[in-house]
Amino acid sequence: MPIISLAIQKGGSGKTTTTINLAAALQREGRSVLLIDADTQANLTQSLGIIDEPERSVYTELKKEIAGESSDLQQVIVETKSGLHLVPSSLELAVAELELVSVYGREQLFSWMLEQLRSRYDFIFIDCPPAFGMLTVNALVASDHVIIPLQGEFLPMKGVQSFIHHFHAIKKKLNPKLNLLGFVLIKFDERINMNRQICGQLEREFGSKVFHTHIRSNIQLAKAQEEGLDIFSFDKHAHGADDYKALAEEFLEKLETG
Amino acid sequence: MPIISLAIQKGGSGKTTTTINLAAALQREGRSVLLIDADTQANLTQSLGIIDEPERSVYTELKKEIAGESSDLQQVIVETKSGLHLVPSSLELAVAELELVSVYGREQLFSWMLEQLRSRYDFIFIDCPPAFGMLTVNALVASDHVIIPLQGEFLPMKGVQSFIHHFHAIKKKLNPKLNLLGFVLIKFDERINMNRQICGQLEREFGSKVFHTHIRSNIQLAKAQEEGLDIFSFDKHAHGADDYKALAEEFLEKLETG
Ligand SMILES: Nc1ncnc2c1ncn2[C@@H]1O[C@H](COP(=O)(O)OP(=O)(O)OP(=O)(O)O)[C@@H](O)[C@H]1O
Ligand SMILES: Nc1ncnc2c1ncn2[C@@H]1O[C@H](COP(=O)(O)OP(=O)(O)OP(=O)(O)O)[C@@H](O)[C@H]1O
Ligand SMILES: [Mg+2]
Ligand SMILES: [Mg+2]
Repeated sequence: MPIISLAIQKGGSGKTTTTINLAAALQREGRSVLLIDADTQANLTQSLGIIDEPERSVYTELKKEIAGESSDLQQVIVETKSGLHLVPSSLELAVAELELVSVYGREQLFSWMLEQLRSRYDFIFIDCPPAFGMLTVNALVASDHVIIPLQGEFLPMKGVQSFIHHFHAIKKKLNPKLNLLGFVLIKFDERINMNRQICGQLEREFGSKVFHTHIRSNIQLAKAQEEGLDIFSFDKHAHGADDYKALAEEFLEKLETG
Repeated sequence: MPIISLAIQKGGSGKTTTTINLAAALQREGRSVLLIDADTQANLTQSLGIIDEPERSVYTELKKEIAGESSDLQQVIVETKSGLHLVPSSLELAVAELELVSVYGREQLFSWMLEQLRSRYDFIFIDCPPAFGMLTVNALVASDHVIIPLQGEFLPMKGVQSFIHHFHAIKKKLNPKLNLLGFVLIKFDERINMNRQICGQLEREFGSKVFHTHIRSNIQLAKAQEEGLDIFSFDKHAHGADDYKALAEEFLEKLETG
């Protein structure tokens, strides 16, 4: 079953918020989902209500792979407050970027770790850090698809150009099956000229890769994170809930039509 | 003359936007300012109108220091469209994080590189990446002050806790003179309950370290970046201009009162 990364190196682009709420929407459609927190800042982990350093995290298992032992991510999975299954991150993951540099097969560790879990979930989502380092590379090498969330502004758009360059390199050398599933505009405000202009620019360059669903600015999405909940568990009448539900439907369509 | 870092690992916190516009406001008050782009994503460089890879960047000089040769950042400084002096970044800076790991004095390279420039400018501002890696560490070790911009939301606030932990470690082991000048709330909206709540939380914990000036949400700030200009050159009547002017005045007061 597909593995999907949420990635773009530009900070504050809605990667974490989209990982949680797209997954939660799919769970409500009866799909089983697993979330992987691949960011040492552990925002996904914190947003799902896990405030203390977890005893076992993606890092404990990564360390085993680095040492040439076999890992078992299944042991690390926690069921969070809102029912979403999560492989948490921890602050220790920060050293992984350095440790990984000289490890054989360093870009494929996530692929090996996730292989055993593929059959147990309908979808696995990986939340990536705001950097194109070894963790993002691992996520993309393990993934079938990547979704790129971004705000409709100048700097995020510059980030897209650089991301696409890396994406092609990874696809060519490390993971030919990697598919750019699409771009999702985040904190989108119809009345803001620049948001519409960036949307138009993306559509001219990437056509149907741009999701029609735009996630509107909605503080309820941030409030839900404070409560450790997805938007549907927190306030199912919020605009954020409508938008992520629509995104999930469009996501399923995109997967079918390929 | 003081060196000030704009730093917090949380992405999209207004580091780059604050570096440009706080510096520009000070320049309009007759101060000479130099900006350093310490982020491989080069957003500061792009936001000041430099779209092509610069021939010489902070990285070309950093490489010399790594090789044990003497660097000359003065050679790299460009005067940008809006008159702001900049040491640009480049995509190559991405490898610096790895190269620096095993270099003697690796946390002090920026200090050495900036020492010669201190006397030539009233203020030097360093824009940091969304990560607490070797570049941010170098910036903080070179700095007299750090300003932490952030949005009034849950995840940025979690980022503050982690940042403060690193800050104390750096102050203790590497740079006792490093002063936390203050926190600046970004994209602040008085009507949003969560923004006010986070502001209150910050004030209870850090008192007068929280700047009274809040930077309101103003798309003109993003548009200015698209034009390669600071907000005053782009639209001096914008709210963003008023707010950064007020921030600059408060910044000068804070430096005097210590
Ligand atoms: N549609 C939205 N409306 C309002 N706030 C939002 C929305 N989407 C995300 N946010 C908030 O904006 C901030 C940034 O979002 P988020 O953390 O998901 O981005 P990110 O790309 O994961 O950031 P980073 O690069 O730091 O990992 C968070 O505080 C989040 O709650
Ligand atoms: N007050 C504001 N009002 C509206 N937009 C803003 C404001 N401040 C910043 N922005 C926009 O928000 C986005 C994020 O800001 P910025 O790039 O300065 O944050 P950053 O902390 O430097 O991000 P990164 O972590 O990626 O380096 C940019 O597109 C910027 O133009
Ligand atoms: Mg995130
Ligand atoms: Mg920046």
